[in-house]
Amino acid sequence: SGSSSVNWPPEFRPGEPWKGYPNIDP
Amino acid sequence: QEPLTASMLAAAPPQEQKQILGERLYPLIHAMHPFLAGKITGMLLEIDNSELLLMLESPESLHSKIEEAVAVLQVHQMSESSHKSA
Repeated sequence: SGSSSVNWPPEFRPGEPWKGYPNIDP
Repeated sequence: QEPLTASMLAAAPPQEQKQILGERLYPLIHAMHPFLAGKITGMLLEIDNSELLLMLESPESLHSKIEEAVAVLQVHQMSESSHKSA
């Protein structure tokens, strides 16, 4: 089983929609 | 740019709230760490919105949080590169 931590943390890019943490509960 | 308030943020959908906070945080972080700004902003967006709002109002707490994030990021990158080179 591979680790998905390589791409952590997701990068915020100004002007682009932020979808780094899609599982946020309101 | 007018200060971001809790009511302004509450008027936006949850996903957009992080976007709005990120757009405010990014230039402040970029001024301190131009090459890591995107990653640091991404890390800080894990924090509660209410706390992020407080940080935007308090440069001192924002700065200390940024330094904390940089330290975590450096440790993370070091462990990643040691895994790769092993």
